[in-house]
Amino acid sequence: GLITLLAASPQTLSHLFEP
Amino acid sequence: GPFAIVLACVLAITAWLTRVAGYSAAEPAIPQRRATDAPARAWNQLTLPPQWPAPPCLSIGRDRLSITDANRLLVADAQGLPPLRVQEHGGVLWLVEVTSGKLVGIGDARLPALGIWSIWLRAVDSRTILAREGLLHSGAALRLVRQPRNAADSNAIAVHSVTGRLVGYVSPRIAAGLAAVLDAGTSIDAVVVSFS
Repeated sequence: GLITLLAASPQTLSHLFEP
Repeated sequence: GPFAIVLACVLAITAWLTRVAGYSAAEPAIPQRRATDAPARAWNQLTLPPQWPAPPCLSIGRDRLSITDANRLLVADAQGLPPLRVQEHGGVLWLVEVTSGKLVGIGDARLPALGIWSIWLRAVDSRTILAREGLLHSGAALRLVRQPRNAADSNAIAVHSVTGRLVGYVSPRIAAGLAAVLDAGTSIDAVVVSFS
């Protein structure tokens, strides 16, 4: 199995997951 | 003659297998649980780590951002944040450019300049067990932890669950570029975007 992650600073990750 | 004897033998063996030894062609084999498997009832008892909210689905047929538009639009704003959001499309998490609504692949070469890295998780022990324990699933939040004294790779970056459990390592090629970012004091978190 292949597991892919998206990594960024906590601020950037929160921004990416904003609705 | 001989044919009847052979037929009788076959029938006798079949009858013995079915009645005495418990074999049956119609009955599916029961999967054997290994000693290392997680307990069967553990799912309901586990406290799952905090998860990112499930992103909304997009309409089918959304286009990808063209190279020309990517060069123009994929620029950080005044706060250093990218014009991107994560959304699910066809069962896969994608990055969406907010002004155009176009899809951007998570492996896009422009993303590291925006502070975003895509990582293949490496050297995961007992992946299946970790998945059963709920540590690794699409949307699971993870943390990157530098291991500067790792004997195998001075750039080693461990991947931990939010509960602090080691679940794997950043692949060496990505770690070579990302180690300096972490060493400079930047905190980097991660989220599982695809799990197969």
